[in-house]
Amino acid sequence: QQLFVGDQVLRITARDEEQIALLRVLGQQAELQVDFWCDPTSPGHPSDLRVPFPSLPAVKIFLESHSISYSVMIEDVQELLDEEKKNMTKSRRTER
Amino acid sequence: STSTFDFASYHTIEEIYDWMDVLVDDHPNLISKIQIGQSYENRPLYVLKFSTGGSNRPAIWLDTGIHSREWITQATGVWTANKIAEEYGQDPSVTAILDSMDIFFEIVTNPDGFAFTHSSNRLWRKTRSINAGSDCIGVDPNRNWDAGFGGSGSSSDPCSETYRGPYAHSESEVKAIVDFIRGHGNVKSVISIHSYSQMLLFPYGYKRGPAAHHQELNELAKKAVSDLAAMYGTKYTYGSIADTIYLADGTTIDWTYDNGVKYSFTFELRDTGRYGFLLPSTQIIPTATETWPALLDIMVHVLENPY
Repeated sequence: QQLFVGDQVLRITARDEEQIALLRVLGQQAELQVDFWCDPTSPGHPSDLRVPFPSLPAVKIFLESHSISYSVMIEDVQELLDEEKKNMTKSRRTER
Repeated sequence: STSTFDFASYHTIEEIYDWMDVLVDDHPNLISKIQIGQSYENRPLYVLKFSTGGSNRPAIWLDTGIHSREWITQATGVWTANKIAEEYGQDPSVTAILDSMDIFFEIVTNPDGFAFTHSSNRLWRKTRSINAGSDCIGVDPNRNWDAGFGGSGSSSDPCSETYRGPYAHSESEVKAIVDFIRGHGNVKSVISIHSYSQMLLFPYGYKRGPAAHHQELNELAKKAVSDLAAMYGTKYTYGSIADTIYLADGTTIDWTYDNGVKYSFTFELRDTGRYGFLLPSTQIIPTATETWPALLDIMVHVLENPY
């Protein structure tokens, strides 16, 4: 089971087409291993980007250096997945 | 009976397939399970057929789970299939629909990817087919259809989450639906349920120009999202894929629309702004419940507007 400890999902709002283009460049940096859950589409529309923990500093510096506004939508992906698995186990026990 | 099944929880593929058999057993005169093909890893592609008789009646196709990590869609599919079964004979609209039409419902449209999300990588989206010449696995099954295939709204990189595949319909999971719809020949509506973004979309994605039936599809989408919002206030946007999100080619509903299925829609289910597609299981029933009136609007419109 692949783990996502410390991975975060950033909700990013591009101000203009230039920032949209920058986000697309960011998404193509293979070494960062980022994953757009919601692609950057148009200015003002939020896009959601999952960032592996090791890539967080680089990605946040990139966004901040280009004044691209973002917030942290999911603080730790693995915590959500652990909660999900716990609830499934609980439900299975109840069903039985 | 299905009454012990916890619709407010996520389930594995085995649990969903077992539940499907119980649903069929509970409704032997209404529901049957058919297999339309096999996945890349040879899992069966099961479809629930809701039919009250007749042969080759006009039909509505529903699917969930084409992007395997969007568990809220398979869970919504299970709840909705059960709802259809429960409401036949009770709800006048559902009864009228099924007295004249059949409904085909593929709940686990990407079983290999879904099994992989349970066993190895919860965030897996694509199929699990091997890409010759690449270490990267899988194709985006919603970019693999022969509708604008290979355009700028998909990727030629096997490592991309929107990789289109080596050729149109290369994925057996896609080809099985193509063959089913072509073979049936009387499918009048296709509704493909994804998550997330709170959108109700219709063709086209591979080009910006309006579809021939844009006005009617737009009006129907407007009514459907209004009835969806009436439940809990969840606000959807609606429109063509290209106008509402972005250019996306090789999509399910562009292919179905171009192949004569006029009422082709994609749902992108709720986005609470906190979890993306990782909606907690407590949101399964509210999400399915609010989607139901919108689905019903579309199915009633299909029934009342034969073509």
